[in-house]
Amino acid sequence: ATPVTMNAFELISKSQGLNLSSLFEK
Amino acid sequence: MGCFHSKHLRQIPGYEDPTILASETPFTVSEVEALYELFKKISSSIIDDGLIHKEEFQLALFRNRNRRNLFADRIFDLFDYKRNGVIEFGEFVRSLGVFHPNAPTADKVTFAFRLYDLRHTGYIEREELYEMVLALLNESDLALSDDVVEMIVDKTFSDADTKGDGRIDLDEWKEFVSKNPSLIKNMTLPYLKDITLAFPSFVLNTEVEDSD
Repeated sequence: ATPVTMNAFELISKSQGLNLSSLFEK
Repeated sequence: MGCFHSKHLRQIPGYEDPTILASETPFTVSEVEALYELFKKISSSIIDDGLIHKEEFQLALFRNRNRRNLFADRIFDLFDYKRNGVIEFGEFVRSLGVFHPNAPTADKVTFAFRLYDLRHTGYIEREELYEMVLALLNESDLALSDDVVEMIVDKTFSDADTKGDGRIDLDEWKEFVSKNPSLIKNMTLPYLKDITLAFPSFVLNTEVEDSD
C-alpha cells in the first residue's frame, strides 16, 4: 500500500505500547 | 510457610478472590491464580507493594522503566479504572480479560475506542488521530512527511466518519471495525489461553497453603 492509502488506525495498532504480549515474556 | 503465604495474600491491597474474578471474566480460577504469578512478578519489579506502578508497567513492556509511550500510557490508564495511579490485581485481571481470545468482540471494540479517545470526550477527534500517528512514527523507523500524515488521517476520517461531523463516535467506530477487523487484532492475546503453563507456581503454593 502506498502511504496515502494506509489506514491510520492500522498504522497505530502496530505500536509496541499496544503489544501486551511482551508482558508474558520471561 | 503456608500461614505466611495466606496472611501475605490478605494484606495485599487490591487482591481479590480468584473465584470472583473468574466469574466476571473469561478466565478459569486456575488461570486467575496463574495471572497472580505474573502480577506478582511485574508488581514487585521496582517497588514490592503488590501494585503495578507505571514504571513497572513500562519495564515489563519495554524492558526499560523510563521508556514513555503514548499508547502504553493509555493502556495503563484504562487498566487503572479506579484512577489512583496504580494497577491493582483485580483491575489487572478484569482488563486482561478483554484481551482473552474468548472475550466478546464487542468488548474489544469498545476497549479500543476508549484507548483512542485520548481526551475522554466520547469521540475520536481528528487531532487525536493525528497525534497518535505522530506518536507511532516517533517510535518507528517509518519517516513520513507532514503532508502524507495529513493525507492518511484525512483518508481514514473520510472512511470512518460516516456522519461527516469531524469526529468518530462509538457507532461509527463499530461499523469501521466491522469492515476492518484487523484493527482489533492486537486486542487478543493468544498467550492468555496458556497462562497456567507459563505461570504454574501459584497452584503449587496454593496446595501447600491448603494442606497447612
